[in-house]
Amino acid sequence: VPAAPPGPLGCDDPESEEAAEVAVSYINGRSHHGYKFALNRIENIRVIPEGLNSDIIFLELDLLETTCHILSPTPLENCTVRSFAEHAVEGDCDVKLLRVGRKFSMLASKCHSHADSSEDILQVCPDCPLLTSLNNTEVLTTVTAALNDHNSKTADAYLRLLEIGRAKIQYHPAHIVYVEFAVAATNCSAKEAKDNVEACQLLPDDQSNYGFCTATIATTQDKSQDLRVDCQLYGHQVPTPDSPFLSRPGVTYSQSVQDTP
Amino acid sequence: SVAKRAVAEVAQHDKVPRPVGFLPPPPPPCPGKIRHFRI
Repeated sequence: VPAAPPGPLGCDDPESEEAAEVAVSYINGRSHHGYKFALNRIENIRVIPEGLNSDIIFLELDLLETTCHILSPTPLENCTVRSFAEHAVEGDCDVKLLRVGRKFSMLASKCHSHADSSEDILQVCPDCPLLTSLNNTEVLTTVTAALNDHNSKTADAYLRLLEIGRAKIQYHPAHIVYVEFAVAATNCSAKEAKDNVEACQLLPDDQSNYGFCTATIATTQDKSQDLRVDCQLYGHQVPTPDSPFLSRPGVTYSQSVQDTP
Repeated sequence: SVAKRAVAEVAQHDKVPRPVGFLPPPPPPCPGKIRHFRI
């Protein structure tokens, strides 16, 4: 009696997890803004037989933002998923893969990310700082002050701002602005930049040296400000291919869908 | 005359025993497990 066809793939089957891993690696590998995302849940899977030993697989994935900026060389498995209290950001992705035998290849992906609702956070953590717009005046002021502070004290290369990754503001019990931003080394030392900052350009791709900074400005009752900055450079890495974007909360990007013939 | 016989309440011990090896239905195939937390 011919063997019964295999039952439908379950969302927690090893094969589904393998396909999801390929998809998440593809999405992170082709993104160059924001943060890396990790798999949180496989929402659904649909398999459409395509021919002898090959199928089209549609996955609905639920991802969560990690604390690793997309330019960080840290492997995804070592990236911490941002906690609920840090105001998590979720990514919802629909992906389409081709499976031939045990080999998966990506055909298309479409992702939308959104931050958790402020009500949810405040319900659990009334004093937690909440995500704020990246072009908020206080955020821009804090990033500028932090980068200037770092560049005025470092003996290394002069750093330029690449992008602001995220920003939060806490109002109680103290007024604190938290910012995270990506930076890149330039061809100047910080000292040279003092003389002619216009001449300081980002290093070419084959010498690029990216980094990441976190900073806070706490404003006390008497309006004095306490600035703290921490910048770490990653060292030179091989640039990755271009890609769709994922982790701007609230913005949807889609991969140009190459439908299968 | 035909009288409908009241069906006696099935006594506990007469209840149809479950077949040996009865397994609860498998969990639905999707959505899958949550690896971190739900937002």
